[in-house]
Parts: sequence; C-alpha cells; structure tokens
Amino acid sequence: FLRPPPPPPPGGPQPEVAAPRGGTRAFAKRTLSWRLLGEGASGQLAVDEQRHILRLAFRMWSEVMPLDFREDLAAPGAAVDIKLGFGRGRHLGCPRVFDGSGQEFAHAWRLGDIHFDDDEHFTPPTSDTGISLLKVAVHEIGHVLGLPHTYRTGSIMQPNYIPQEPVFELDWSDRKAVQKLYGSCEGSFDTAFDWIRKERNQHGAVMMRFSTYFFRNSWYWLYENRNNRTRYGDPIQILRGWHGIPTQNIDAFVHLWTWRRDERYFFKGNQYWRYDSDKDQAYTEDEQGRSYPKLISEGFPGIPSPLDTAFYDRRKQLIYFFKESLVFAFDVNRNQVLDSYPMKITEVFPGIEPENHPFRNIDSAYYSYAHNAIFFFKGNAYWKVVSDRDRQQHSWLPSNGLFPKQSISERWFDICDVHTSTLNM
Amino acid sequence: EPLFHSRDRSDLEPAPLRRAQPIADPVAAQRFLSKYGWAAAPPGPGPRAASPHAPRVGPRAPALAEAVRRFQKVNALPASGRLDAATLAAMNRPRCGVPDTRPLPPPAPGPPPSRLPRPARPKR
Repeated sequence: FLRPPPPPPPGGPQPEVAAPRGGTRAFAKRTLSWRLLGEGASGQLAVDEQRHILRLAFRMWSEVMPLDFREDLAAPGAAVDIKLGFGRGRHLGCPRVFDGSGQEFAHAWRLGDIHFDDDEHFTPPTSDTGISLLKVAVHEIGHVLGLPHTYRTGSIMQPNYIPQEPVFELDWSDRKAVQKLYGSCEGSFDTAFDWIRKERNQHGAVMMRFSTYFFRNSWYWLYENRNNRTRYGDPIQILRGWHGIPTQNIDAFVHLWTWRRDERYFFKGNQYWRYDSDKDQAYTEDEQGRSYPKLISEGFPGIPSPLDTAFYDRRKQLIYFFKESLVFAFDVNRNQVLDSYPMKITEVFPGIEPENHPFRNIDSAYYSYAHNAIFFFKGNAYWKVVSDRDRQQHSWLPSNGLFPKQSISERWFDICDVHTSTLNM
Repeated sequence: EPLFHSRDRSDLEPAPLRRAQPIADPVAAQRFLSKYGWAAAPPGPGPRAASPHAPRVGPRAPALAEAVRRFQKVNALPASGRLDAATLAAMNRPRCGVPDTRPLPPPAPGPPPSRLPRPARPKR
C-alpha cells in the first residue's frame, strides 16, 4: 500500500518528516493497525493503561480524519502498520539513541513506528506531573501520519512539550493540516435533527436550547454549530445516549411541535417510537395505555414504510414523509395525508437547476435552527430548500425550491467515523 | 538469553535513570541545531576522528550565530544570535526527537465566522 521508500542516506536513516520529492506522503489504507510491542512496554505504567492511552491517542486522530485505527495483537509483526515501544539509550534496534531523562522524549518515523524514551517520566492523562503520555502519543502519531513540526500556538505539533492544559484537543488548524493529506470525512447519514429543550436562565425566564445530532449506523454525533465541529469524544453508540429506541439505522426523526403538542418520534422500518425528553427515554406506552413501538400505518394513516426520511413544517403544521421519489404531506391536526399527495419530490421541491436535485431516496430532511433552513441530505451532498427569506431577497426563486447541491463536509465539519472497537471509549 | 546473571540479582534491577547531557556550550548547541535541522552538521575533524585525543571541532561562529538567530525567532526569544541563558534553556526543554526540517506551513484559513462568542473549551 506504499511505494518503496528511497534508500537511506549514508549516515543512517533520519526520522524524516519532510516528504521527499515524489515520495509517499500519506497512508493509502483507510484502516491502520497498531501494536504496543511486548518487549517495548514502559516500566512506569501498567501495560493495560499504556494501551488504553495509545488507543485514545489514535482515536483522537480518527475523530478528525477519514482514517481509523485498530489495535492488532494477533497478526505477525511485519503486518502491523504502526508499532510503538518504549526504550532507553540504544533501543529496539533503532539507529537513533535516546539521551536519558530530559530533552528528547520520543521520536517517530513517517508512515512508520513510534519510540518513547523510557527515561522520561510518562504519566497518565489524569496526572498533573511528568510528561503526558497521551499528549506525546498524539504528537508522534501526527508525525507518522505525515505532519511536520510547527511553532503555531495551540498546535499539537509544536516540537517542545508544553505542560498539559486542563483540556487538550486537536484544534482547527491541526485538523485541516491532516485533512490536507487525507481529505475530509465524508459519508451519508441515516438522519439528522435538532433537539429542542426548555431551560430557565438565571432570571427564571424560559429559553429554548437546541442541540444538533447526526446519526449513522449504530453511532451518533452531537454537532457544535458555534465551534464548527462535533463534541469532543464523539461519536458514541446510540444505545448509550438514547434509551429505548432502535440501536442502529434509524430512518427518520420528527419533532411535532404546536401550541398544544410537543411530541418527538423516531421511525424505523414499519414502526415508530415516541421519546420522552424529560426522562430521556422512549415511552413504553401512550396516554391510552397502548404500547410502543407502534405501526406507522396506525399512527400515521396513509404513510408507507419503511421511510427514507421526514421533517415537520411548523408553519404549515404538516409532516413531510419521503419515500423513494415521492413525498407525503401529513396534516397533524386532521391526522391524514393531504388530498393531492403523494406527489413527486421534484414537484413539491423543484430544483432551481432542474438536473441538480436528489430526485429520490433522500437520506435525511433536516431543519436547522442554526441556519434557519431546511436541508436535504443524500450521500455526501446537501440541497438547501429555498426559504421565505430567500424569496424576499430573490423573488424569482421557486417556492420550496432546492439550491444546487453542496458538500456536507463543507458546512458541517469533521463528522468522522472511528473504529468500532473504540466506540466505547 | 542474557549471558551473565549476578548472584545478588542486581542485573534484574531497573537501570538507574540516565540524564541527558545539558546543552551548555557552543559545541553542544551546534550539535542540537544540526540534529533538528537548524544548521548544517559541523565539518568532521578529519582522519584522526577515531582517536580519543582528536580535538572537538568547534562550530564556525557566523554560521552558528545565524542558526541560533533562526532558532530564537521561532521560540519568541530576542534574536541576538548569542547563546544566552534563555536560548540554552529553550534548547534544554523536553522536545520531540523529530527534526524541524520543514519551513513553517502557511496558517490554515480560519473557521467560518461564528455568530456567538465561543464558550470555554469543555472537557471531553
């Protein structure tokens, strides 16, 4: 998966990070294996703790780039992509000698292995003394991935160790630097929605807060719109954050919100669940004692299943359900589909450029409170729906038209998968 | 297997921590700067290098000063070109062993403007 490296210079190979002209700059595989060498474990921390810290370090990178990392304890050593080890002085067959306590604490080889100087006092993330093994590991993994040193304040790739702030994470520039080598994270979502909560501020006034969620397979992210990234530590498993709903492949979410109703529904297959925001769990039964999940055909007569997606239009008090090339407008007050429906999605939501349209099988219809707009997601792309405000500024735009598609990753940043073995971290 | 085991089992004791030689003179500083890509390696002493009595070859002063100046600039130190205490302290700080061979990359374009002030960074 790599081109053969150039022969080492006569003085011995250097842990080169500047890409040789025409040389390989990045891994081509999407999943890389790693292992802490049995004979290279530190004598300062328990082996399991070292492995946990290294696993977290790899995960932190995979949260911001389209690569993931899995620990491999079984394969022959030559088959492991990244090997890590601790050593003192002359160590692990490495041509570079460690210098003892102080100064050099570790080094790494581009697209290769990582060595830590075990004469240094490496400590776990919870310690405020010594040198954080997590921080050093994240830095050295950056070199393995192809990043050089930088003196930019805040970067994890600064050459000198900076005693750990209360929190350290990969900032915007570090993310963009590694994405320059490996690209941005792409991929379709099962559903996306904003979750509304009522809160009281310090004066006792009721405020509405929202959180943005993206769901894919059996995991999800909370997206922080103000910070242009996901919440640190995401993705996490659906079953850990959402109780009583299907643990994977959700079809749709609808928040039915009127003056008298505040109901949240998850849809999968031919069933739907109602979610209790206060108790943070799915209802087991409704007010009449009928149990959840219920059949979509019973709760929403005239709506087919399984669905592609759905969203609730608060102004019109309609739920738009999408399946294949059709859209169904469901009147929540009369509890039935509007007479003229179903209709083609292209008729209800025409493309401003006719050929620039998702046409069918939309992944998610998402109303964003951050952007005050509805978006249709399909694959890596989104189409923004023309709003009333858009039409005030440009009256020629069709009502409910779709703007030409854009890339999801250019508006919602760094929504990246991690290896499934690290989902529980 | 190890070739020799001592009776008192002292061979099984962990080796005492070795300390890195502090960088305190121009020769050590030159070695540091060469190692991390701030300066070219100093010329070797010649065929007598193998002898333990071969003289240590000092760095050429102007080249060293220039390298020191470059190092001082990126470390936010006064770019005097002299090995003052602050510069030596910077060289002795814990650091990664990978050379700083690349020029500083251009800063990434900043994130799209946010409408609201950013809160303090939350804990993971």
